[in-house]
Parts: sequence; C-alpha cells; structure tokens
Amino acid sequence: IVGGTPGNSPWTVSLRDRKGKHFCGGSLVNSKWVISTKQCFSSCYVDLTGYAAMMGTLFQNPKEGEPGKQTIPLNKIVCGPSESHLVLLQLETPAEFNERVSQICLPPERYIVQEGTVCEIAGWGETKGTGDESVLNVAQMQVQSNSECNKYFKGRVRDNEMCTTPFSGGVGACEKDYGGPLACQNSDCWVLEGVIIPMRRCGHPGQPNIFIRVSLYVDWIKKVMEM
Amino acid sequence: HRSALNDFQRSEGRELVLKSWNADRLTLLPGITLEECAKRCSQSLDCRAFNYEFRPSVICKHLPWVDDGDNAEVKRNVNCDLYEMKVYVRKCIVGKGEDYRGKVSKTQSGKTCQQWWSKFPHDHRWTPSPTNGLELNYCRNPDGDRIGPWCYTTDPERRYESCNIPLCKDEVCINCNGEDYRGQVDHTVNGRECQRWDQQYPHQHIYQPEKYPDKSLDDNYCRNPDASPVPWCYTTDPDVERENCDIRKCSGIPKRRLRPSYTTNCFRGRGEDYRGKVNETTSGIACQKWDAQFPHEHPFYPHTYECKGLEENYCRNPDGSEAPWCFTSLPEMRTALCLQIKRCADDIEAEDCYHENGKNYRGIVRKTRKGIICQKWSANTPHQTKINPKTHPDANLTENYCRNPDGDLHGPWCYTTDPKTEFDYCAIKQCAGEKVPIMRPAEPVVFNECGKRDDRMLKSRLR
Repeated sequence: IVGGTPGNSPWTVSLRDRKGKHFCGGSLVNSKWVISTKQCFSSCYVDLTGYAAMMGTLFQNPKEGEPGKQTIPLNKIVCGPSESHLVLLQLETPAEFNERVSQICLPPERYIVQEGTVCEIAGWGETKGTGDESVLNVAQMQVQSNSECNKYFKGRVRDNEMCTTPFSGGVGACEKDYGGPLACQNSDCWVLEGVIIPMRRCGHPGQPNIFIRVSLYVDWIKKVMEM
Repeated sequence: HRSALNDFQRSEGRELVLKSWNADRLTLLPGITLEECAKRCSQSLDCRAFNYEFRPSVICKHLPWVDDGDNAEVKRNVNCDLYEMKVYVRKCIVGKGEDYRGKVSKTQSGKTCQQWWSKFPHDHRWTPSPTNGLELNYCRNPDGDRIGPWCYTTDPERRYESCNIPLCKDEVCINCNGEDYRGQVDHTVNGRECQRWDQQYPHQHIYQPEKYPDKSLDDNYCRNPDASPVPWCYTTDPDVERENCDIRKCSGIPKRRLRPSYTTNCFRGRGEDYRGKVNETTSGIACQKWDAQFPHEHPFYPHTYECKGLEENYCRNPDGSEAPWCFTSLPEMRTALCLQIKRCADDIEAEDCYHENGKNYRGIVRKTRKGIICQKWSANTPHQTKINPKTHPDANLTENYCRNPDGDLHGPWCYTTDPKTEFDYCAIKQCAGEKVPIMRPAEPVVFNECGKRDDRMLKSRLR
C-alpha cells in the first residue's frame, strides 16, 4: 500500500506460498471462504498443496506463537465468471472469528456504491518507501463514479470495475496487495465493494485506483459457497 | 548419518505381490518402524524389497524379489508403500558398478553370458555365493574392473567382455538446468551420498515432497526444485548441507527452445514461457538487466540459465516464482513481480451464444469454458447435484447440456466431470450487443453479522 498507515482490517488475510512467503491479499467473506484475484494464481487448477491464508495478526512475519494468529491451509480454488478476475479460495478448516478476525459484508447484487462513499484498502504489500512493510497498512479513499474515472482512463474502465478518487500525493495498492479488499463504510459496517487488481502503476499521483466491482459477482460468490 | 532407506527406491501406494509358487518366501515383521524395516532388510541375505503397510496396522513384509515381471508383480494399494533395493531395480551403474544387480546377460557385442556357476566354455575361479551376487548369467563386476559389469561369454573364442551398462550420470542427460531431470543419480559431484528428500536429517529443509508434488522429489535422487543451475541434493554429510550433482548435459539445441508454448503478449501458468518485452514492474520501475550485477547482485546469469530467455531486462520467471518478475533498478527494491502482464485467457472458443442471462437457452453445448465435459444433470457423480431435473422440472435439464436453471446472471453452466470443479460456466457467450442491466443505488441496506471492526484494537496490538 502506497501512502497508507498501519491499520486494522480483521477480514484481510495474507496469502502464503509453499515457502510461507506472503504473495497476495484476500478477504474473508465467511468463515470458510476467502476472495482474491485470479492474477495471483497460475491457473484455476493450481495445486494448492502448501498454500495457506494467515489472519489475526497485523504483522507480515509474526513471531512463532503470536496470540490470535491463524494460519489455515487452502484446499480449493474456484475461478469466477470470465472477466471477473476473481477467485474464491476454500479454507481447510473454518476461521475462528474473534476481535482480530471477522468476515466482511457482501454488497447487494449488482449494487452501485454511491460516489463519495468512504472506503479503505488494506495490505502487506510494497509501500515504495512511504510506510512500514512489516505491518498491515491501510489507506482511505472515496468512491469515484465510473464516468468521472473514465475521463482519466479515456473510457477504458468497464462496468464490472469501479474507481476511487486520486490523490495528488499518490495513494494506492501495489505489489503483493493484489486480491485484497476495497472495503466501504455502510453505517457501522464495512462492505466489500472492490477487490484490488494490478494496475499499471502504484499510487501514481493524480491517478484514480481501479478495482473489480464485487456486487456484480455476489450471486456467483453465494452460489459457490452454497454449492 | 545415512538412512538405511537410502538403499531403496520407494513406490508410493504400491504393493509387491509374489507369485503363488514363492508366496511363502516372505517374512512378516509387525509394528516396526520404516527405518528398522529397511535396516533389517539390508542385513538379511534374501531380502531385496519390502512392503511397508501402515493401515489398518503397521506391517513390514520382507520379500526375496523385486518387480522383475516373472517372480512378482506390483499392485496398487493405498495402504502400502513398496521399497525395492536400488541395486536390483536400477538399469544403470554408479562408479564401477560393483553393486550392480540388474538382469542384463548379454555383452556389448551381443554375446550371451556364461552362467557363473559353470566352468564351460571358460574355466574361472568365481563361485556364486549368497553375498557376491553372481546369479545365473547376469553381468556383474566382482573384481571392480574398470570396464564395469562384465561376464564370461558363451563364445569359446571370447573369454569375457564388458556388458556396457551405462553410468547413471550419463544414462539420462539434462536440458537447461535440469529442472525436469527424473534420473537416478543419488551422489553429488564430490561423491557424497544424497539425503532423502522426505527426511529432515542430517539437514532440515523446506523441500518436502508432499509440498512440491510437481518436483518429483523421489527418494534421495538429485533434483532441481529451486531453479538452481543444475540438479542438486542435501547430503548425508552433516558438515555439507547441499551439493550439486554431476549429470551429463544433453548436446545440441535445448529442447525447450523449440517449444511453441512461448508467449509474448500474455503469460500462462507461472509465466516460465513468457518471452515478451515488458521491462518494468507493475509499479512502473525499470527492471535491471539480467546480465548486470548492479544495483543487485544475483545468480541468474543468462549463460547459466540458457533456456530461460534472460534477455535485456525483460520480465522473466527463471525460478518458478508465481509470475514473471525482474530485479529492479532501485537499490532499495531487489525484485518485483510484473503482474501487469495479462494472463493468457485459458477459456476455449465459445460454441454458441445465449440471450439475456441464458435462462431459456436450449442448445446442445455440453462443455465448460475450460473445455471440461459437463456431468449429466441426472447423475450424482462426481458431484452430488442440488439442482437437477427433480428440483427444476421445467428447466429442460436434459443429458449434460448447459443450462441456467437458477437464473445465474453469468450465463448457462453445468456440473463438471472434473472431481475438483463442482460447476463452471459454459463455452457459450452472450449474443452480440446484449448486456445484463446494472442496478442503480438501492435503499440503504442493513448489515448485522459482518464488517464489524474494533478500531481500539489497533493501538494495543501494535504496541
């Protein structure tokens, strides 16, 4: 996260590869499923042996035995509808919800979140020198309408994507944040409105951030979890 | 520090079954450890292999034969692993081959070998014994001859001749840096014996076979799971953790260069075959040239990894990372992924199209977008169906045709015949010019069990 500060995001998980290294983010949409982006995985049939989701800690490399840390192996990957760039990852055992770990809300199906809504992104990724990569960083931003956003991106932003406002100082997600959440406030709850996907630059001054619009795929998410 | 298992080659989920005529020649040792079972077999004169059954109870069965086709046969048994003495199954030799116990019985010029027990046509002083392996007329090397395993020939004119058994290190050559080497060399370039990959002594390590199923980390054979320059192994020498192995390089153009799977404007899988010209990271930082060691020193010399396409400063994946990457030109950032390169679409061509959300689709496409054949709606394997002709009688769920009985907004789908993929969307696209409407902002929605955060937590946890 470029331009963020250490923060708390109990639904954000760190995806770990076979060497135990953090490589992407994800969000708990219930106790057994994490949503992330397909871009982080080599295929829809990747062998997930050795992969895991770590949660319940703010540290990228927590010490052994840190209280509250949960590391749960992944045992299934389901790719989302084409163009969604989403994947759902099943946890081998349910996550234990507590003050450190909770699930994020899903928006209504095909709902467009209001422009100006306060949101935040979270991740342990690259800060480009603007923060401490050893802890979870969070950055606030507001929803920007697609029509506004398309002025900057010359019409390339699609319906299944959404944007947040740019900052002159440059704020945004970067390497190893991909798959993480764009969580937006809804009274006293946080709703998963977007998923971070790779962009051409990180936290580029004046550039809006683009995310996959989760509300278009809530039906798929529920179907997978029910099936 | 070597394990007795080093003498054995493991076949997972296999059991050696003796023929009826020698079925009584096995020895049962219930409840002993795998290591003990192997040790006792090595010490026993007529044990050449053993079944190690772990369910329903642990039983070590010593066997006088290996799988040679005529004395025993191998069967699938998930509750058992078969261990055969390497010297009896190996088709190549290590060193001068004094311990060769294969069944070759012809010399390099094709002459049939003389039986070792016989003194005709050539008299000699060798006498078979339970320990010297001079069995029937198989090639052997009882005197450590430089030429390797040999035998007396049945040609009166030629007393003895080498059998030309290949050296294991030459038997299989490696391309590039040998990542797909699956040969049987189990010693390092300095002659140290390799440690088994499924053991953590004398050296603890991360390359556990079950975590890297695609790397074939079998027994204690040299392998290259981490894109080192050549295959290597951990050694049984406590003072030397790991060492390279000496394996012949294939001559001529490395096969990989000819593979049509190279891509230039997108990448498949982990991107090992990406050969495009993107040369900056996702965050727009220029990559360092591969043949430079500044600002970052690294082991990925283009000439050492000749098959990895390490040209200029293009994003590449020489070491099996998650995606193409490069060393960056920023001193404070050593490497970065180039995830901005698109992934190649792995959907197959659409074979039909549907209107609106496809709820009324009645075509005959029966394949998913990844090309997997659909499961019949009326079947319950490999997937138990929650949606079927009984639950949705008027959804025309016939055969295994793609349908949309639940009005899925992403189009027709089906259960799949892939046990790992319950359902998937089909190789059908929306008819041109159609779009499913997006809702405008709805009334405020109330959430209760989710999205709650205790912001006071942050201060206490970071302290």
